[in-house]
Amino acid sequence: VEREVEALWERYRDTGDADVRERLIINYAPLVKYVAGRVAVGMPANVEHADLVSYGIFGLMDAIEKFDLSKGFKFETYAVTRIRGAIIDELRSIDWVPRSVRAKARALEAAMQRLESDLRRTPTDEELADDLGWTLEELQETLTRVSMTSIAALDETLDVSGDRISLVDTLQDLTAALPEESFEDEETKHLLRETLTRLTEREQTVLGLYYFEGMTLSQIGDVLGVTESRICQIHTKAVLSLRTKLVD
Amino acid sequence: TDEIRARRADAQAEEEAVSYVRRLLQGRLDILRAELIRRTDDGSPEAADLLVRLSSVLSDGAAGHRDQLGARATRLRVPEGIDGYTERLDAVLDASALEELEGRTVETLQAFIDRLTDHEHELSEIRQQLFVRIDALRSELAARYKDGRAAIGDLL
Ligand SMILES: Nc1nc2c(ncn2[C@@H]2O[C@@H]3COP(=O)(O)O[C@H]4[C@@H](O)[C@H](n5cnc6c(=O)[nH]c(N)nc65)O[C@@H]4COP(=O)(O)O[C@H]3[C@H]2O)c(=O)[nH]1
Ligand SMILES: Nc1nc2c(ncn2[C@@H]2O[C@@H]3COP(=O)(O)O[C@H]4[C@@H](O)[C@H](n5cnc6c(=O)[nH]c(N)nc65)O[C@@H]4COP(=O)(O)O[C@H]3[C@H]2O)c(=O)[nH]1
Repeated sequence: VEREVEALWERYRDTGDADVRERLIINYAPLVKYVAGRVAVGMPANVEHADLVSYGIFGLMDAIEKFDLSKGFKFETYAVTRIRGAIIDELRSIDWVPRSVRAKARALEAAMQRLESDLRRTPTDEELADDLGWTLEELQETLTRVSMTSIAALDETLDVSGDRISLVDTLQDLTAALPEESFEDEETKHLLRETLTRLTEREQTVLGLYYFEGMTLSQIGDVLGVTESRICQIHTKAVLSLRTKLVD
Repeated sequence: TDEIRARRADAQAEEEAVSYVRRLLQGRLDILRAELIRRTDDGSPEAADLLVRLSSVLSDGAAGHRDQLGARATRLRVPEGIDGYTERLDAVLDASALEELEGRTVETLQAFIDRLTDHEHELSEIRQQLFVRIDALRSELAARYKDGRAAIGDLL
Protein backbone atom coordinates (compact mmCIF):
# COMPACT_ATOMS: atom_id res chain seq x y z
CA VAL A 1 0.00 0.00 0.00
CA GLU A 2 3.13 2.10 0.27
CA ARG A 3 3.26 1.47 -3.48
CA GLU A 4 0.21 3.63 -4.16
CA VAL A 5 1.67 6.90 -3.00
CA GLU A 6 5.04 6.07 -4.52
CA ALA A 7 3.35 5.56 -7.88
CA LEU A 8 1.68 8.93 -7.39
CA TRP A 9 5.03 10.62 -6.82
CA GLU A 10 6.46 8.99 -9.93
CA ARG A 11 3.52 10.20 -11.98
CA TYR A 12 3.91 13.69 -10.61
CA ARG A 13 7.59 13.75 -11.33
CA ASP A 14 7.02 12.57 -14.89
CA THR A 15 3.99 14.66 -15.78
CA GLY A 16 3.78 17.58 -13.29
CA ASP A 17 0.04 17.11 -13.71
CA ALA A 18 -2.13 19.40 -11.54
CA ASP A 19 -4.59 16.65 -10.83
CA VAL A 20 -1.86 14.35 -9.52
CA ARG A 21 -0.54 17.19 -7.43
CA GLU A 22 -3.96 17.69 -5.88
CA ARG A 23 -4.06 14.02 -4.92
CA LEU A 24 -0.68 14.33 -3.26
CA ILE A 25 -1.91 17.35 -1.33
CA ILE A 26 -4.97 15.52 -0.05
CA ASN A 27 -2.87 12.49 0.77
CA TYR A 28 -0.55 14.49 3.01
CA ALA A 29 -2.96 17.19 4.19
CA PRO A 30 -3.37 15.67 7.67
CA LEU A 31 0.28 16.60 8.30
CA VAL A 32 -0.88 20.20 8.28
CA LYS A 33 -3.37 19.42 11.02
CA TYR A 34 -0.54 18.08 13.15
CA VAL A 35 1.82 21.00 12.52
CA ALA A 36 -0.82 23.72 12.86
CA GLY A 37 -2.04 22.20 16.13
CA ARG A 38 1.46 22.29 17.56
CA VAL A 39 2.34 25.77 16.30
CA ALA A 40 -0.81 26.99 18.05
CA VAL A 41 0.38 25.73 21.45
CA GLY A 42 0.93 28.63 23.84
CA MET A 43 -0.17 31.22 21.31
CA PRO A 44 -2.77 33.83 22.10
CA ALA A 45 -6.28 32.91 21.04
CA ASN A 46 -6.51 35.86 18.65
CA VAL A 47 -4.81 33.77 15.99
CA GLU A 48 -7.44 31.89 13.97
CA HIS A 49 -6.71 28.21 13.78
CA ALA A 50 -8.17 27.91 10.28
CA ASP A 51 -5.71 30.59 9.14
CA LEU A 52 -2.79 28.61 10.53
CA VAL A 53 -4.01 25.60 8.59
CA SER A 54 -4.34 27.55 5.34
CA TYR A 55 -0.78 28.93 5.67
CA GLY A 56 0.31 25.39 6.36
CA ILE A 57 -1.34 24.09 3.22
CA PHE A 58 0.69 26.53 1.17
CA GLY A 59 3.75 25.17 2.90
CA LEU A 60 2.68 21.65 1.96
CA MET A 61 2.14 22.61 -1.68
CA ASP A 62 5.58 24.16 -1.68
CA ALA A 63 7.07 21.02 -0.20
CA ILE A 64 5.44 18.86 -2.87
CA GLU A 65 6.85 21.09 -5.61
CA LYS A 66 10.35 21.08 -4.20
CA PHE A 67 10.67 17.54 -2.94
CA ASP A 68 13.35 15.45 -4.57
CA LEU A 69 12.62 11.73 -4.26
CA SER A 70 16.12 10.78 -5.18
CA LYS A 71 17.56 12.46 -2.09
CA GLY A 72 16.43 9.56 0.05
CA PHE A 73 14.72 11.54 2.79
CA LYS A 74 11.23 10.78 3.94
CA PHE A 75 8.79 13.26 2.50
CA GLU A 76 7.01 13.70 5.85
CA THR A 77 10.17 14.95 7.55
CA TYR A 78 10.79 17.49 4.83
CA ALA A 79 7.14 18.51 4.68
CA VAL A 80 6.82 19.11 8.44
CA THR A 81 9.74 21.55 8.30
CA ARG A 82 8.32 23.41 5.30
CA ILE A 83 4.80 23.56 6.74
CA ARG A 84 6.07 24.87 10.04
CA GLY A 85 8.27 27.43 8.24
CA ALA A 86 5.39 28.59 6.07
CA ILE A 87 3.08 29.13 9.04
CA ILE A 88 5.69 31.03 11.03
CA ASP A 89 6.73 33.19 8.06
CA GLU A 90 3.14 34.12 7.40
CA LEU A 91 2.49 34.89 11.08
CA ARG A 92 5.47 37.18 11.12
CA SER A 93 4.27 39.02 8.03
CA ILE A 94 0.83 39.64 9.48
CA ASP A 95 2.29 40.95 12.73
CA TRP A 96 0.68 38.43 15.02
CA VAL A 97 2.62 40.18 17.73
CA PRO A 98 1.58 43.83 17.39
CA ARG A 99 4.35 46.07 16.18
CA SER A 100 4.24 48.22 19.32
CA VAL A 101 4.79 45.20 21.55
CA ARG A 102 7.57 43.96 19.32
CA ALA A 103 9.30 47.35 19.52
CA LYS A 104 9.10 47.31 23.30
CA ALA A 105 10.53 43.80 23.37
CA ARG A 106 13.46 44.93 21.27
CA ALA A 107 14.10 47.92 23.55
CA LEU A 108 13.94 45.56 26.52
CA GLU A 109 16.42 43.16 25.01
CA ALA A 110 18.80 45.99 24.13
CA ALA A 111 18.63 47.25 27.71
CA MET A 112 19.30 43.74 28.98
CA GLN A 113 22.35 43.44 26.79
CA ARG A 114 23.67 46.81 27.91
CA LEU A 115 23.12 46.23 31.63
CA GLU A 116 24.48 42.67 31.42
CA SER A 117 27.82 43.85 30.13
CA ASP A 118 27.97 46.70 32.69
CA LEU A 119 26.84 44.73 35.74
CA ARG A 120 28.31 41.35 34.75
CA ARG A 121 25.05 39.70 35.86
CA THR A 122 21.39 39.61 34.93
CA PRO A 123 19.77 42.99 35.71
CA THR A 124 16.85 43.08 38.13
CA ASP A 125 13.41 44.21 36.96
CA GLU A 126 13.92 47.51 38.78
CA GLU A 127 17.26 48.12 37.08
CA LEU A 128 15.77 47.37 33.70
CA ALA A 129 12.77 49.63 34.26
CA ASP A 130 15.06 52.46 35.39
CA ASP A 131 17.33 52.11 32.41
CA LEU A 132 14.40 52.14 30.00
CA GLY A 133 12.61 54.98 31.76
CA TRP A 134 9.55 52.72 32.29
CA THR A 135 7.56 52.09 35.45
CA LEU A 136 7.89 48.64 36.96
CA GLU A 137 4.29 47.94 35.91
CA GLU A 138 5.11 48.82 32.32
CA LEU A 139 8.06 46.44 32.33
CA GLN A 140 6.05 43.59 33.77
CA GLU A 141 3.20 44.30 31.37
CA THR A 142 5.65 44.03 28.48
CA LEU A 143 7.04 40.76 29.82
CA THR A 144 3.51 39.41 30.00
CA ARG A 145 2.60 40.47 26.48
CA VAL A 146 5.76 39.11 24.92
CA SER A 147 4.82 35.53 25.56
CA MET A 148 7.59 33.02 24.98
CA THR A 149 5.55 29.88 25.35
CA SER A 150 4.99 29.33 21.65
CA ILE A 151 7.24 27.90 18.98
CA ALA A 152 6.45 30.88 16.78
CA ALA A 153 7.74 33.30 19.42
CA LEU A 154 11.00 31.47 19.91
CA ASP A 155 11.56 30.54 16.33
CA GLU A 156 11.71 34.02 14.96
CA THR A 157 14.33 35.16 17.31
CA LEU A 158 17.58 33.35 17.30
CA ASP A 159 20.47 34.18 15.06
CA VAL A 160 23.65 32.84 16.64
CA SER A 161 26.97 33.46 14.89
CA GLY A 162 25.33 33.51 11.48
CA ASP A 163 23.32 30.32 11.99
CA ARG A 164 19.64 30.47 12.63
CA ILE A 165 19.12 28.10 15.50
CA SER A 166 15.77 26.95 16.68
CA LEU A 167 15.96 27.51 20.39
CA VAL A 168 13.06 25.20 21.14
CA ASP A 169 14.47 22.20 19.32
CA THR A 170 17.94 22.74 20.69
CA LEU A 171 16.74 23.08 24.27
CA GLN A 172 14.76 19.90 24.00
CA ASP A 173 17.52 18.05 22.20
CA LEU A 174 19.78 18.75 25.16
CA THR A 175 17.99 16.33 27.41
CA ALA A 176 16.46 13.90 25.00
CA ALA A 177 16.29 10.43 26.46
CA LEU A 178 16.53 8.86 23.05
CA PRO A 179 19.35 9.35 20.58
CA GLU A 180 17.88 11.58 17.94
CA GLU A 181 18.55 13.08 14.60
CA SER A 182 19.12 16.46 16.16
CA PHE A 183 18.38 19.60 14.19
CA GLU A 184 21.38 21.29 15.71
CA ASP A 185 24.94 20.08 15.85
CA GLU A 186 26.96 19.17 18.92
CA GLU A 187 28.64 22.54 19.00
CA THR A 188 25.37 24.43 19.32
CA LYS A 189 24.19 22.06 22.03
CA HIS A 190 27.39 22.55 23.95
CA LEU A 191 27.11 26.32 23.59
CA LEU A 192 23.55 26.23 24.85
CA ARG A 193 24.33 24.03 27.83
CA GLU A 194 27.26 26.24 28.77
CA THR A 195 25.18 29.41 28.38
CA LEU A 196 22.41 28.02 30.56
CA THR A 197 24.83 27.62 33.44
CA ARG A 198 25.51 31.35 33.27
CA LEU A 199 21.90 32.22 34.08
CA THR A 200 20.68 32.81 37.62
CA GLU A 201 19.49 29.74 39.50
CA ARG A 202 15.87 30.82 39.17
CA GLU A 203 16.19 31.38 35.43
CA GLN A 204 17.80 27.98 34.99
CA THR A 205 15.04 26.36 36.99
CA VAL A 206 12.24 28.01 35.01
CA LEU A 207 13.74 27.13 31.65
CA GLY A 208 14.79 23.69 32.80
CA LEU A 209 11.38 22.79 34.16
CA TYR A 210 9.65 24.08 31.05
CA TYR A 211 11.89 22.64 28.32
CA PHE A 212 13.58 19.67 29.98
CA GLU A 213 10.87 18.49 32.34
CA GLY A 214 7.97 19.56 30.13
CA MET A 215 6.01 21.17 32.94
CA THR A 216 3.38 23.84 32.42
CA LEU A 217 4.01 27.39 33.59
CA SER A 218 1.27 26.90 36.13
CA GLN A 219 3.12 23.88 37.61
CA ILE A 220 6.40 25.77 37.58
CA GLY A 221 4.76 28.68 39.40
CA ASP A 222 3.70 26.24 42.07
CA VAL A 223 7.19 24.77 42.41
CA LEU A 224 8.73 28.23 42.77
CA GLY A 225 5.93 29.59 44.94
CA VAL A 226 5.08 32.53 42.69
CA THR A 227 1.78 33.77 41.29
CA GLU A 228 0.52 32.89 37.82
CA SER A 229 1.13 36.35 36.38
CA ARG A 230 4.64 36.44 37.82
CA ILE A 231 5.64 33.04 36.40
CA CYS A 232 4.74 34.18 32.87
CA GLN A 233 6.93 37.25 33.29
CA ILE A 234 9.79 35.29 34.85
CA HIS A 235 9.70 32.80 32.00
CA THR A 236 9.77 35.52 29.33
CA LYS A 237 12.61 37.28 31.08
CA ALA A 238 14.59 34.04 31.40
CA VAL A 239 14.23 33.35 27.68
CA LEU A 240 15.29 36.92 26.80
CA SER A 241 18.20 36.61 29.20
CA LEU A 242 19.31 33.37 27.58
CA ARG A 243 19.04 34.93 24.16
CA THR A 244 21.07 38.02 25.00
CA LYS A 245 23.84 35.79 26.35
CA LEU A 246 23.72 33.53 23.29
CA VAL A 247 24.14 36.29 20.77
CA ASP A 248 26.83 37.88 22.84
CA THR B 1 14.73 10.66 40.68
CA ASP B 2 16.67 9.76 37.55
CA GLU B 3 14.53 6.69 37.28
CA ILE B 4 11.37 8.79 37.38
CA ARG B 5 12.78 11.00 34.64
CA ALA B 6 13.68 7.99 32.52
CA ARG B 7 10.21 6.48 32.90
CA ARG B 8 8.62 9.80 32.04
CA ALA B 9 10.88 10.18 29.01
CA ASP B 10 9.88 6.71 27.75
CA ALA B 11 6.19 7.39 28.22
CA GLN B 12 6.59 10.76 26.55
CA ALA B 13 8.36 9.29 23.53
CA GLU B 14 5.47 6.85 23.14
CA GLU B 15 2.92 9.65 23.56
CA GLU B 16 4.64 11.79 20.97
CA ALA B 17 4.34 8.95 18.46
CA VAL B 18 0.70 8.24 19.29
CA SER B 19 -0.32 11.91 19.19
CA TYR B 20 1.30 12.31 15.78
CA VAL B 21 -0.51 9.34 14.23
CA ARG B 22 -3.75 10.33 15.97
CA ARG B 23 -3.61 13.74 14.31
CA LEU B 24 -3.00 12.17 10.91
CA LEU B 25 -5.93 9.88 11.48
CA GLN B 26 -8.15 12.74 12.60
CA GLY B 27 -7.19 14.65 9.47
CA ARG B 28 -8.30 11.75 7.26
CA LEU B 29 -11.47 11.41 9.27
CA ASP B 30 -12.26 15.12 9.05
CA ILE B 31 -11.82 15.04 5.26
CA LEU B 32 -14.16 12.06 4.95
CA ARG B 33 -16.78 13.58 7.20
CA ALA B 34 -16.67 16.85 5.27
CA GLU B 35 -17.28 14.95 2.05
CA LEU B 36 -20.22 13.09 3.55
CA ILE B 37 -21.75 16.33 4.81
CA ARG B 38 -21.31 17.94 1.41
CA ARG B 39 -23.10 15.01 -0.24
CA THR B 40 -26.03 14.95 2.10
CA ASP B 41 -26.31 18.73 1.91
CA ASP B 42 -26.80 19.21 -1.82
CA GLY B 43 -27.36 15.60 -2.78
CA SER B 44 -24.99 15.64 -5.74
CA PRO B 45 -21.41 14.41 -5.80
CA GLU B 46 -20.37 17.53 -7.67
CA ALA B 47 -16.87 18.28 -6.57
CA ALA B 48 -16.86 21.59 -4.74
CA ASP B 49 -13.13 22.08 -4.57
CA LEU B 50 -11.88 20.26 -1.52
CA LEU B 51 -8.68 22.27 -1.52
CA VAL B 52 -10.65 25.44 -0.96
CA ARG B 53 -12.43 24.01 2.06
CA LEU B 54 -9.45 22.11 3.40
CA SER B 55 -8.39 24.72 5.90
CA SER B 56 -11.74 24.84 7.63
CA VAL B 57 -12.12 21.04 7.42
CA LEU B 58 -8.78 20.42 9.11
CA SER B 59 -8.82 23.14 11.74
CA ASP B 60 -9.54 22.47 15.40
CA GLY B 61 -12.32 24.19 17.26
CA ALA B 62 -11.24 27.09 19.42
CA ALA B 63 -12.14 24.93 22.40
CA GLY B 64 -8.91 23.01 21.97
CA HIS B 65 -6.82 25.96 22.90
CA ARG B 66 -4.76 25.95 26.09
CA ASP B 67 -3.48 29.34 27.24
CA GLN B 68 0.06 30.29 28.22
CA LEU B 69 -0.26 28.85 31.71
CA GLY B 70 -1.42 25.45 30.56
CA ALA B 71 0.89 25.18 27.57
CA ARG B 72 3.69 22.66 27.50
CA ALA B 73 6.87 22.77 25.46
CA THR B 74 6.10 20.66 22.41
CA ARG B 75 8.35 19.23 19.74
CA LEU B 76 7.47 19.85 16.14
CA ARG B 77 8.89 17.01 14.09
CA VAL B 78 8.07 13.56 12.82
CA PRO B 79 8.54 11.52 15.99
CA GLU B 80 10.57 8.35 16.37
CA GLY B 81 8.83 5.04 16.78
CA ILE B 82 5.75 5.76 14.70
CA ASP B 83 6.10 2.84 12.29
CA GLY B 84 3.96 0.38 14.20
CA TYR B 85 1.20 2.96 14.55
CA THR B 86 1.33 4.20 10.97
CA GLU B 87 1.22 0.66 9.62
CA ARG B 88 -1.85 -0.05 11.67
CA LEU B 89 -3.49 3.19 10.55
CA ASP B 90 -2.76 2.52 6.89
CA ALA B 91 -4.21 -0.96 7.32
CA VAL B 92 -7.45 0.52 8.69
CA LEU B 93 -7.60 3.17 5.98
CA ASP B 94 -4.80 4.19 3.67
CA ALA B 95 -4.43 7.84 2.71
CA SER B 96 -4.93 6.95 -0.94
CA ALA B 97 -8.59 6.23 -0.15
CA LEU B 98 -9.02 10.00 0.13
CA GLU B 99 -8.01 10.64 -3.44
CA GLU B 100 -11.12 9.61 -5.31
CA LEU B 101 -13.78 10.80 -2.93
CA GLU B 102 -16.20 12.12 -5.56
CA GLY B 103 -16.42 8.63 -7.02
CA ARG B 104 -17.34 6.90 -3.75
CA THR B 105 -20.85 6.05 -2.71
CA VAL B 106 -22.30 7.41 0.51
CA GLU B 107 -22.28 3.88 1.94
CA THR B 108 -18.58 3.49 1.22
CA LEU B 109 -17.81 6.84 2.81
CA GLN B 110 -19.79 5.90 5.89
CA ALA B 111 -17.96 2.57 6.12
CA PHE B 112 -14.60 4.36 5.94
CA ILE B 113 -15.74 6.81 8.59
CA ASP B 114 -16.86 4.05 10.94
CA ARG B 115 -13.58 2.17 10.60
CA LEU B 116 -11.53 5.26 11.24
CA THR B 117 -13.70 6.42 14.13
CA ASP B 118 -13.20 3.12 15.93
CA HIS B 119 -9.45 3.30 15.45
CA GLU B 120 -9.45 6.95 16.55
CA HIS B 121 -11.10 5.99 19.83
CA GLU B 122 -8.48 3.31 20.31
CA LEU B 123 -5.60 5.72 19.80
CA SER B 124 -7.19 8.44 21.92
CA GLU B 125 -7.64 5.94 24.72
CA ILE B 126 -3.97 4.90 24.57
CA ARG B 127 -3.02 8.58 24.50
CA GLN B 128 -5.16 9.43 27.52
CA GLN B 129 -3.59 6.59 29.50
CA LEU B 130 -0.14 7.85 28.56
CA PHE B 131 -1.14 11.33 29.71
CA VAL B 132 -2.21 9.97 33.07
CA ARG B 133 1.15 8.23 33.47
CA ILE B 134 3.21 11.17 32.26
CA ASP B 135 1.31 13.71 34.36
CA ALA B 136 1.64 11.56 37.49
CA LEU B 137 5.39 11.20 36.99
CA ARG B 138 5.68 14.94 36.38
CA SER B 139 3.71 15.77 39.54
CA GLU B 140 6.06 13.55 41.51
CA LEU B 141 9.04 15.34 39.95
CA ALA B 142 7.48 18.74 40.67
CA ALA B 143 7.08 17.78 44.33
CA ARG B 144 10.75 16.81 44.48
CA TYR B 145 11.83 20.06 42.87
CA LYS B 146 9.70 21.93 45.36
CA ASP B 147 11.20 20.34 48.42
CA GLY B 148 14.71 20.36 47.00
CA ARG B 149 15.23 16.64 46.41
CA ALA B 150 15.71 17.41 42.72
CA ALA B 151 17.40 20.35 41.00
CA ILE B 152 18.00 21.50 37.44
CA GLY B 153 21.71 21.16 38.16
CA ASP B 154 21.21 17.38 37.91
CA LEU B 155 20.44 17.81 34.23
CA LEU B 156 23.05 20.35 33.31
N1 LIG C 1 -6.61 21.33 25.01
C1 LIG C 1 -6.58 20.00 24.75
N2 LIG C 1 -7.64 19.22 25.11
C2 LIG C 1 -7.57 17.91 24.82
C3 LIG C 1 -6.46 17.33 24.15
N3 LIG C 1 -6.69 16.02 23.98
C4 LIG C 1 -7.90 15.77 24.54
N4 LIG C 1 -8.44 16.90 25.05
C5 LIG C 1 -9.71 17.05 25.77
O1 LIG C 1 -10.16 15.76 26.16
C6 LIG C 1 -11.42 15.45 25.51
C7 LIG C 1 -11.47 13.99 25.13
O2 LIG C 1 -10.45 13.67 24.25
P1 LIG C 1 -10.38 12.25 23.50
O3 LIG C 1 -10.64 11.14 24.49
O4 LIG C 1 -9.09 12.20 22.76
O5 LIG C 1 -11.62 12.27 22.48
C8 LIG C 1 -11.69 13.17 21.38
C9 LIG C 1 -11.15 12.54 20.11
O6 LIG C 1 -11.42 11.15 20.10
C10 LIG C 1 -11.98 13.20 19.02
N5 LIG C 1 -11.33 14.36 18.38
C11 LIG C 1 -10.76 15.43 18.98
N6 LIG C 1 -10.31 16.31 18.09
C12 LIG C 1 -10.59 15.80 16.87
C13 LIG C 1 -10.38 16.27 15.52
O7 LIG C 1 -9.81 17.35 15.26
N7 LIG C 1 -10.83 15.47 14.52
C14 LIG C 1 -11.46 14.29 14.76
N8 LIG C 1 -11.85 13.58 13.70
N9 LIG C 1 -11.69 13.81 16.02
C15 LIG C 1 -11.26 14.56 17.05
O8 LIG C 1 -13.16 13.70 19.63
C16 LIG C 1 -13.13 13.45 21.04
C17 LIG C 1 -13.70 14.63 21.80
O9 LIG C 1 -12.93 15.78 21.61
P2 LIG C 1 -13.17 17.09 22.48
O10 LIG C 1 -14.64 17.42 22.49
O11 LIG C 1 -12.30 18.17 21.96
O12 LIG C 1 -12.81 16.66 23.97
C18 LIG C 1 -11.47 16.39 24.31
C19 LIG C 1 -10.78 17.63 24.85
O13 LIG C 1 -11.67 18.45 25.60
C20 LIG C 1 -5.35 18.21 23.79
O14 LIG C 1 -4.34 17.81 23.20
N10 LIG C 1 -5.47 19.51 24.11
N1 LIG D 1 1.17 15.18 29.50
C1 LIG D 1 0.13 15.68 28.81
N2 LIG D 1 0.31 16.08 27.53
C2 LIG D 1 -0.75 16.58 26.88
C3 LIG D 1 -2.03 16.70 27.49
N3 LIG D 1 -2.88 17.24 26.57
C4 LIG D 1 -2.15 17.44 25.46
N4 LIG D 1 -0.88 17.03 25.63
C5 LIG D 1 0.24 17.09 24.66
O1 LIG D 1 0.56 18.45 24.51
C6 LIG D 1 0.42 18.85 23.14
C7 LIG D 1 -0.17 20.22 23.06
O2 LIG D 1 -1.45 20.26 23.61
P1 LIG D 1 -2.38 21.54 23.46
O3 LIG D 1 -1.62 22.76 23.87
O4 LIG D 1 -3.65 21.31 24.21
O5 LIG D 1 -2.63 21.66 21.88
C8 LIG D 1 -3.41 20.69 21.22
C9 LIG D 1 -4.86 21.13 21.09
O6 LIG D 1 -4.96 22.53 20.87
C10 LIG D 1 -5.32 20.40 19.82
N5 LIG D 1 -5.95 19.12 20.17
C11 LIG D 1 -5.43 17.89 20.01
N6 LIG D 1 -6.31 16.94 20.37
C12 LIG D 1 -7.42 17.58 20.79
C13 LIG D 1 -8.71 17.15 21.29
O7 LIG D 1 -9.02 15.95 21.42
N7 LIG D 1 -9.60 18.10 21.61
C14 LIG D 1 -9.31 19.41 21.49
N8 LIG D 1 -10.27 20.29 21.86
N9 LIG D 1 -8.11 19.88 21.01
C15 LIG D 1 -7.19 18.98 20.68
O8 LIG D 1 -4.15 20.17 19.04
C16 LIG D 1 -2.97 20.60 19.75
C17 LIG D 1 -1.82 19.64 19.51
O9 LIG D 1 -2.14 18.37 19.93
P2 LIG D 1 -1.03 17.18 19.96
O10 LIG D 1 -0.22 17.20 18.69
O11 LIG D 1 -1.73 15.93 20.32
O12 LIG D 1 -0.01 17.64 21.15
C18 LIG D 1 -0.44 17.78 22.49
C19 LIG D 1 -0.12 16.52 23.30
O13 LIG D 1 1.03 15.87 22.79
C20 LIG D 1 -2.19 16.26 28.85
O14 LIG D 1 -3.26 16.33 29.48
N10 LIG D 1 -1.07 15.76 29.45
